[in-house]
Order: sequence, then structure tokens, then C-alpha cells
Amino acid sequence: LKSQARIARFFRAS
Amino acid sequence: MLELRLVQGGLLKKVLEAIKDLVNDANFDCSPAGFSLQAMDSSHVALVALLLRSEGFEHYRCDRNLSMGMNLNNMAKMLKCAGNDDIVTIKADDGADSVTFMFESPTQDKISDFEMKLMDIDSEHLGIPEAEFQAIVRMPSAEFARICKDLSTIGDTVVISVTKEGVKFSTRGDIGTASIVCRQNTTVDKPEEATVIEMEEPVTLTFALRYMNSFTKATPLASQVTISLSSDLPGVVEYKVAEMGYIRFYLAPKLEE
Repeated sequence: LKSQARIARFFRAS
Repeated sequence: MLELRLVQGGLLKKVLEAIKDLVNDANFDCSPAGFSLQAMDSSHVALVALLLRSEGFEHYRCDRNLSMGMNLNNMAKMLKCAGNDDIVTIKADDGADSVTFMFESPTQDKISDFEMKLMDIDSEHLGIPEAEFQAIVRMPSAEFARICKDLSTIGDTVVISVTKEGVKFSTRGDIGTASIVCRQNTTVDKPEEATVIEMEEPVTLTFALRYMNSFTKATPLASQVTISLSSDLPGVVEYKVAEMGYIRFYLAPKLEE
């Protein structure tokens, strides 16, 4: 089963 | 003091129509480089990055970096009052709590001023690393929009798979399954009708169609769309904004838990 990832998982606050 | 004059005011109207349903409030950042925006949707699954380079404006004055918080629905309401051929000027004073949109008809016989209240928006700016993608697909934007619309009548998610055979968009739902393959096609009369697939490695990713359909609201901006994919990374759906910049939509994939 696949679940929806969030953007914060890939891009960090700069 | 900020004063940005855009002869192709219709572009700004189209930009707002493309992002207003995805993002409610956002900070527009103005610097000598250009007019930009970065914002996430309320679920933090998608991110939109807009850049309109300063060179694309007929007149671009930005004395110091300025961040203006705007409600995009309200901004879109105001820009809807501009004609498609109008020249649009965005004006703001340093520290002001409002921004003015001035619309000039092409023949200069009608000048409109719309002043909109600014808002304080607390948003974090994310660093987006430069990535090498495993696959980049460039195809007609209308074709991509049609595929997303068609597939969303069958299922909620799209599996995008790029191989040397082409790019495959597939879905499944309660009533059945659907699969659409687009092959590379560069032997077309017009370059905007081409489909070009650059593949370093085969890649397969799953995305929510709801977001893809939202991104396709940018279709009127550009005849071509570029979809960039790498395993386990957000997909990037990019529309050029004339010669002056781009709208990039980043969408987090669905991953195995």
C-alpha cells in the first residue's frame, strides 16, 4: 500500500 | 518603492488562474532578479514556485527586497478586471500595507487602479536542491491536461512510468483500469506538438491525480509542459511563462510505507 508523502520529507527549510 | 510594468498583462492573469486554487495565501518576493513566489498547498503535498525575471518587465524598479503577502483569490479577482491585452503595473511603497494594480488599455484610453490590502503571512521558504532527473518528458500541455482529466474519471492516482518505449500514464478504480502511452514524436509540423523523452534510467512514480489536474490550470500559459521525474523524489511539472520565467509545480509522490 502506498501513502501520500509530504514535501517536507524532501525539501528542508532554507 | 516597487514598480513593475508588464506589457503582457494577460500573462499575470493566467499565472493567478493557474495557482489560485492550489494556494490560498502566499508571499510574493520582489528582488532585483525578479518577481517570485514559493508556496505549498494547505496539505503540504504540493509546492508551487513561480519566477518572473526582471528582464521580462518593460520597467522594473525594486529598490530593496520586498515580500508582499497576498490572498491569491483576491488578487485573481482584481486581475480579472484587467483586459487580456492590458498593460499591468504593480506598485507598492516600502512598508505599505497595500499594493496597487494599474491596468492600461492598449490604446491608453482607459486607466484603472485597483488597490489591494496586503497581509502578514508566516511561511517557511524551502530549499529546493538542483536535481539530475532520471527522466524528463516534454509534451503538448493540452495533451497532458487531457490525459489527467480522462484518467481522473477512472481513478484517484496516476502511475507515470518512463521507459525507452515511451511514457505511460495509468490508473485503476472501481470500474476498471486505464493506460495511455505516449511515444516520442519529433516528426511533427510544429515544435509545440512534439513529445520528447529524455531518459537516463527507467522511472515509475505514483501521484494523486487531484493535484495533477490542478497543475493543468496553467495550460493556457504554455503550449508545452515538462515533467521531470526521479525515483522517490517529488515530480516537477513545469510551464514556461513566455520568455520571462516559469511556474514549477512540485508534487510529493505516493510511497510504499
